[in-house]
Formats: sequence, structure tokens, C-alpha cells
Amino acid sequence: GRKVPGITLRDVRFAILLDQTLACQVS
Amino acid sequence: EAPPPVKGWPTPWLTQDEFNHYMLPLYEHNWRTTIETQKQIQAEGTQSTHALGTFLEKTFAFDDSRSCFAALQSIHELCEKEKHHCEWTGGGRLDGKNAVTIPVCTHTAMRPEWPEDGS
Repeated sequence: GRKVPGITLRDVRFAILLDQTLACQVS
Repeated sequence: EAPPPVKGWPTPWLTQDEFNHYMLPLYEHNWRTTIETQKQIQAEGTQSTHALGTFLEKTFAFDDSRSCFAALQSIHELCEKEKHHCEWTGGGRLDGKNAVTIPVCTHTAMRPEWPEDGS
């Protein structure tokens, strides 16, 4: 298939890790 | 729980099963899906043939600028660890607080083949 922007498992992993990383820092 | 690190390139778009498993909990945690607008594309100076990208996005609010900048440092470190390009927009407000919006997408993802009889 063509290589185009999209949401992948790599992004999902990053989003979940980001939530975990910032859990103590957000208001 | 986060999926294990993804190996190989290009990475395919989420499958229906992966979407159902991961995206609905992310929506519950205030992540949203949005699409790159023509205005954003023009601001980046890219070609008009540039494919429109769908991305994950979330706005994080912070009590003060100190915690906001500390969070940006944490984001930077996570980006390096995960080999992810980091983009963010700041200066926004959420519930009257300092806010940072983080868009996440893979620019060179592998789109599935459309079915032959698909539109």
C-alpha cells in the first residue's frame, strides 16, 4: 500500500506512555 | 496498557481490532482523532498534493508554567526513547489553565489496500 500519514500502533503506544508519563504532572 | 514496541517499517495503519482495543480507552482519557487542515498544511509550506493526515491529539493542562515546562522536558525524553518526532503547540488554555496540545501521528504509515470494489 501507499505510505501516507495515519495512526499506527506506534502512535497508540506513544499516547499511552505519554499519559503515564504526565499523570503526576498535569493539573 | 501500552502495546510492545513496534518493529519494522513502514508501520501499517491500525486494524479494526487494534482500533477497538486501544482507541476507545484513549477516547475515555480525552484523546481525540483529528485531521490536518489545509490551513495547517499551507502553514507548513508543503505541497498541495500532500496527503491529509489523521492524528491522535490531546490537550494537557498545568497549574503553572513550571509544571508545564517540566512536562515538556518529560515529553522530549519520551520522544527520544521512543524515537518519535515531537510536535506540540502551546500557549493555549484549558479550563483556564496553561495548556499544551500534543498531536501524534506516523507520517509514513502503510495504508491498507482498498478493496477493488471499494469507493
